[in-house]
Amino acid sequence: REKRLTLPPSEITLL
Amino acid sequence: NGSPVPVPTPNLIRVVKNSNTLGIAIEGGANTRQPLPRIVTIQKGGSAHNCGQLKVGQIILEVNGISLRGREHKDAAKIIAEAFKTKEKDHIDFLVVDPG
Repeated sequence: REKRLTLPPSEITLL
Repeated sequence: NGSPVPVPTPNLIRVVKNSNTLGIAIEGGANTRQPLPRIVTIQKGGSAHNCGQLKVGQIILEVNGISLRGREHKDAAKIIAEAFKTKEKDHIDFLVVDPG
């Protein structure tokens, strides 16, 4: 069964 | 829940603030595909790089004992930025896990 990613990707922050 | 998921052992890593920058990039946070912040870049010359123990791919569970679980990206980034900025401590303690 295929698993779908429904959550959005995250932004990236440089610290 | 009883499912046989291997639990990686968390590592406590102390980063001494010996440079003007921390020098990590993170992605993730609550309500994203990556629910806990993951280190995606370590910049040469930054305190994190100088420490020698933080690695790209590690997931940050806690910062100075503050759990990042359930915190959205901006909130997690703010906690890390403030931990670096405060003059109360000359270091930051990261609790991280190395996935796989």
